[in-house]
Amino acid sequence: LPEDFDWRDKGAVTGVKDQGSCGSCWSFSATGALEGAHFLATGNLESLSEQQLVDCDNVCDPEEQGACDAGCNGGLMNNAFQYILQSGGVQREKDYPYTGRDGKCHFDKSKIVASVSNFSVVSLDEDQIAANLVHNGPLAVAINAVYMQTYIGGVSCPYICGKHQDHGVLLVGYGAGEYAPIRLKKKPFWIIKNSWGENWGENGYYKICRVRNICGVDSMVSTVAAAIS
Amino acid sequence: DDLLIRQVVDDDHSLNAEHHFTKFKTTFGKTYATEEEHNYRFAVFKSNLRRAKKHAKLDPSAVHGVTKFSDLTPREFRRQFLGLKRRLRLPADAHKAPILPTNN
Repeated sequence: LPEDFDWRDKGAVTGVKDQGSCGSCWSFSATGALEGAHFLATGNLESLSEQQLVDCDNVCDPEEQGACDAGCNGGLMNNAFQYILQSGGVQREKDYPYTGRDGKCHFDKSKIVASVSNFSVVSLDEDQIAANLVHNGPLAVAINAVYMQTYIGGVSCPYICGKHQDHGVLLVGYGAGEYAPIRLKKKPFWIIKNSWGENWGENGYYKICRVRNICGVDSMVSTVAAAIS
Repeated sequence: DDLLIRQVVDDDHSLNAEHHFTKFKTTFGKTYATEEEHNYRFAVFKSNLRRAKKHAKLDPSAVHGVTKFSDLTPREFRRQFLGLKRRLRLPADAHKAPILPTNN
């Protein structure tokens, strides 16, 4: 595995998006992973429609009662991948633009631009997460976001994390270490793409420590493969 | 905090909350419909300044401070900007990715 890796440098990541006041983080995480996988499969970077997922995806998690995708009221990335598998694919962002509100589904199958061929979950092992990132493209991950409300920059490495503030984001890379003056050492970190616009964090990105499953970042990691039509 | 230094100003003053709130409103284009709402949001903002200070202590390698979410309570923040519908754990029934080689 390379010491540092960043899919942004390789053209696999679209610009930072903004979910607005809508609990649709899960859809941005899912489209981000599929945008990367589609880029790897076809060489084309397409910005995909989150609004299609917000409006049309009602897939439920078979493992947890009530964990159904529900637009601005929340959802899950794996449910979204399942929906994309079942529906056939996702339209372009510009063909089905984001509104930040729940709306009526107007999915047009003839305008599908990217499809899922398969998706899987990655084990808690951080080397496996890094290997899957490098091999398969950006990964959909869940994270406890309690420190993200006040985050401005640097590598976040809290001693403890909260509960019930879970968020869907996109893992796009990692770094070998950024010097943390307070700890007098370099800290390896994950690079996370968020969906709160560029005026949050480090131009829309979050860096979090790559040790000990900080804030649950290793707990729910999914990789997706794009179908080539 | 250094115990040898005694705090002689109140917390709001030491946080310079009013100055930060004015700057926050300008930076993020925030306006509030009524004075009551404004005062409530200022109270939330002050609470978030204290939280940011606490986060900076608990997360010293990152920078914490005023963000565009500084006038939201943690509950409002969760409801409006998060949205993951499940506890953080590996889904047991999902297909597992094959183990990849990580050496060389």
